[in-house]
Amino acid sequence: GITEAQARVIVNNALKLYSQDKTGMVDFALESGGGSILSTRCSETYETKTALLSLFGIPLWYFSQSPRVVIQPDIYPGNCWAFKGSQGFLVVRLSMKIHPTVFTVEHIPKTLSPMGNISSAPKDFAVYGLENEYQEEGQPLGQFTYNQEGESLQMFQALEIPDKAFQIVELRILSNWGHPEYTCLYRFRVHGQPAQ
Amino acid sequence: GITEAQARVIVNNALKLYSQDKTGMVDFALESGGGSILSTRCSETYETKTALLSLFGIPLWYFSQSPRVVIQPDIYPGNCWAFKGSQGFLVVRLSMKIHPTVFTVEHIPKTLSPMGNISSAPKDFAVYGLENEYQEEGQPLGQFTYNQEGESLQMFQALEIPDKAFQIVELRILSNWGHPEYTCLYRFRVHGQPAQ
Amino acid sequence: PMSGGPCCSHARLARTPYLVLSYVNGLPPI
Repeated sequence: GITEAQARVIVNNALKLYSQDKTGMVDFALESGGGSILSTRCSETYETKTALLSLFGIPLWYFSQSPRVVIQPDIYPGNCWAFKGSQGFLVVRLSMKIHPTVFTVEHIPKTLSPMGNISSAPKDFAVYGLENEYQEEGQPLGQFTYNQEGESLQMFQALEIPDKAFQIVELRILSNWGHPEYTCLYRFRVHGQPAQ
Repeated sequence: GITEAQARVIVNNALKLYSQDKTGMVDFALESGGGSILSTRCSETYETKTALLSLFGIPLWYFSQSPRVVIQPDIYPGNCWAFKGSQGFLVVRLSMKIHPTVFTVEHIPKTLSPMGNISSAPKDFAVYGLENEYQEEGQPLGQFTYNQEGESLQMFQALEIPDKAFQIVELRILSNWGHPEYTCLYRFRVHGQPAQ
Repeated sequence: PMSGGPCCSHARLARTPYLVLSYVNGLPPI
């Protein structure tokens, strides 16, 4: 058994970590912190032409989420970047040059999905360190699988701390969990050690 | 020792408080609740001309956070108002006339700062109650110090509940934790008792 | 589904109807 005081400490520490972007680790991809999306290579945004914005009854344009949402913290259902098919690319410029060590991928929990499943979630993916945004094959930092039966937020350790430091990383999604038309990326984070 | 039921109560109460804007107290400065920024007196926003917004490859403008973010709840890294130097002013009109009793200042936790420190955080600051936005020296409501080794969210009690009620308060930052170029304000809240 | 490695235009982002944010002069104030 534990005392009330011990229970409070456990709870407070858990809330403290939760309030630190849930990980307590710097996200070097975060847009407000200096990260930016450089390119989606040849992935195409999946346009549904369904969210119509109008003013005074006059239709203006169809809205769809841009790739920038992948490095923004809001992960409410729908606030994802959807690309056609199950293979996509995202080239991200980090806020500074780091030795990437951990990657975080988030998707909405199944409980919040109106469809009752998260078939649009990414499945197998790989991360590469790039010297510049045009480099075609960067240094592999690891290949991972987002588990649709796992937690909403999943963290993946790079196989080894790379000798080189990178300010540009490429996220390559290789498959999804079954959605035939698109894959949705809610949030991708990059953690690591700043280069000296 | 405590029982499971008692542990659940502790957890639920902690979550409840957390969900109540972490303090469970009205924030009369909150913009969406009726608060507004009247003036920054002679402080200058620190412009870095770094966040460039473009459309179809055409540069449009440089973006920087306005003082309004200080009374908005998003405190992700970068979502702060930065003023030049370590001395700044913020004149806030509260949603109603109150006897201010407690002030809350928040900064990002050190763990989330890409620089590994929070030298841009405010250090010594003072709060004044103003009769009107042009009043130069209002009624002192207290002088405080935000502790860079403390919690991300810190609350400061006014020395005494002021007899007078105020709808305008001035936040005067007197020093920061060492950043040579700017000071970042993430969020400032004002709590108190509505005037009769 | 696409095959092969990364491909095509790198200016793709500039052709999309989205506001693109890029940091051109160091970190924003944090």
